[in-house]
Amino acid sequence: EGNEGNHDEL
Amino acid sequence: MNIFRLAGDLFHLISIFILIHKMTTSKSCSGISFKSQALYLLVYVTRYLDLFWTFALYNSTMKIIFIGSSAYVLHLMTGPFKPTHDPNIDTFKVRYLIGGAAILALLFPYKWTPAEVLWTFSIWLESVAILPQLFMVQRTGAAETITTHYIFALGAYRALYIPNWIYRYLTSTFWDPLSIIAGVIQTVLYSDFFYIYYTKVLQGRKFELP
Repeated sequence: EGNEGNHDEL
Repeated sequence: MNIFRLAGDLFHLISIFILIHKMTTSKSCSGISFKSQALYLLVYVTRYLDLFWTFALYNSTMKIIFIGSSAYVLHLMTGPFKPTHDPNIDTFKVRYLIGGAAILALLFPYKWTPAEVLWTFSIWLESVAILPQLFMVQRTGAAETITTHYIFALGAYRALYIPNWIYRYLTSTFWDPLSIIAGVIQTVLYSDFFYIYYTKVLQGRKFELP
């Protein structure tokens, strides 16, 4: 499963 | 957050500090690629649009620092230190980098929304944004030591994200394939530079290409 727009990195 | 991610972000901050320190103390931006710096601003602006709807103290602060410092570097390069920039050795064709990143972003985003496509664009663009800078170093055949420290710190940042991704996958099955593929490509692009930096600069010699 992908990260699906949960971008908690820089 | 883990030690690799934190160390990576610190290297990113250090790289920016080195760059601004080099420019302001030497009052010169010679040896620095304007094109790479402009690409980084484009990367940060397109990736950190979520500043408008997401707040997290650490991430949001860093995002503002990256956008702000990047804009400041471009201001220095186009304003006070413009006479020290030589466009004749900064000739990498960035349109191919921007075009390639745009095509990949339109084809394979996680979701087809403007914010997600721009985020994906920024991930791919960041992976190649150093190329004009490396091309410039290659053309001139040498670089000031402080410039090599800057490039090293910037490369170390994404290289440290790789163990961070492995750690996150193992501990929470977090898995962001786009970031990982682009991050590995980014690190590979630095690998020649890392090698010469290690064999020459760290042993007290000047950074000169064979």
